Amino acid sequence: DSLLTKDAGPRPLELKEVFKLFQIRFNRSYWNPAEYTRRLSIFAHNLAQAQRLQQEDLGTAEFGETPFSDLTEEEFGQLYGQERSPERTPNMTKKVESNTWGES
Amino acid sequence: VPRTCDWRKAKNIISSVKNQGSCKCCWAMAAADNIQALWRIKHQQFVDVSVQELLDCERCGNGCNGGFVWDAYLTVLNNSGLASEKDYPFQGDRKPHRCLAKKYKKVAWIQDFTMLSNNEQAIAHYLAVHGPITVTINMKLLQHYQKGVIKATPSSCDPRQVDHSVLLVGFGKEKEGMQTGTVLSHSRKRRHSSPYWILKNSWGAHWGEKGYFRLYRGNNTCGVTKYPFTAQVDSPVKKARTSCPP
Repeated sequence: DSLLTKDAGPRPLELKEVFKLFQIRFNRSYWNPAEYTRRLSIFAHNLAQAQRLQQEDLGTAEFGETPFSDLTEEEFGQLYGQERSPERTPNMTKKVESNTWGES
Repeated sequence: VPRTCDWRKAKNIISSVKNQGSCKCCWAMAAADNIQALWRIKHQQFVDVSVQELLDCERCGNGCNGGFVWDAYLTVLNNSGLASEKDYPFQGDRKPHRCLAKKYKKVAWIQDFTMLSNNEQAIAHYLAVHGPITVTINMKLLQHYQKGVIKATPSSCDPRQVDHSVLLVGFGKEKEGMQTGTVLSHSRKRRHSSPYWILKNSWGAHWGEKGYFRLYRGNNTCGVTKYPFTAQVDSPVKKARTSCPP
């Protein structure tokens, strides 16, 4: 227990420091302590998620803190994604077939 | 198909990175970027077209609630052209505005729009010959993206669930030798060099690689080939007058 306490001790402080820097960098403020705590928790989850993506990515991408690190995945989707899913494209569109490429 | 192609290197073709802010208008920004890039290439004429006109004059008139690039092209076709960004500037708020398409002079026109083949080699060829196109991708991984080439699998980024439109401005291949990097305070070995797409986002120049990001080219990463659309730009065609009696 004492070991765990010792190890776990500095972590929240470090996270809060990182979060403070994030708030300064991206000009974020939260209107009440409950909201702050919620965003801190989301931020921590997102850093872990970024680390997971980093391990899974097969390319050279780097994942980490971004302006969206205090948003849940759902909030990010709602704020920046398209609500409607395109079920079909309009009738008037046409495909350019690959055998026409040579003409240009 | 050339080995690399980057339309950002051509002078005055790609405009500066925009920021959609709280308005969900990636579809309009991508389409506007596509139209003005093609216009600049074809006519060597520097135009900045109005994103706000696309938002206000789209069929449903609530452009900040999302849409698709073909909505933008249909709006341009219905309004017989597009005004300039200077005359009809982007507001960046979510409230609906009245369509002012008739008020301003048009600076660019399209004759048609096209969905390209979903073959990545064919897309690269079209891009190299004609200019930047729009694509719609699954944006899930972009929430945590900082830089580099994203190479995902269908399980980590579902190519069927596309929800964000951007401008495809080029492609290339990552050089060998840049294979180590420091991420989240620990370094790791990089994998082989990889071919990639260069995409222009609309989340401001401080996001990603100066507003851009790169996706692996060759495995339909995040659905990049699902909806490759482009306008066909030209000046308005005057209808031929007929003298035939009714």
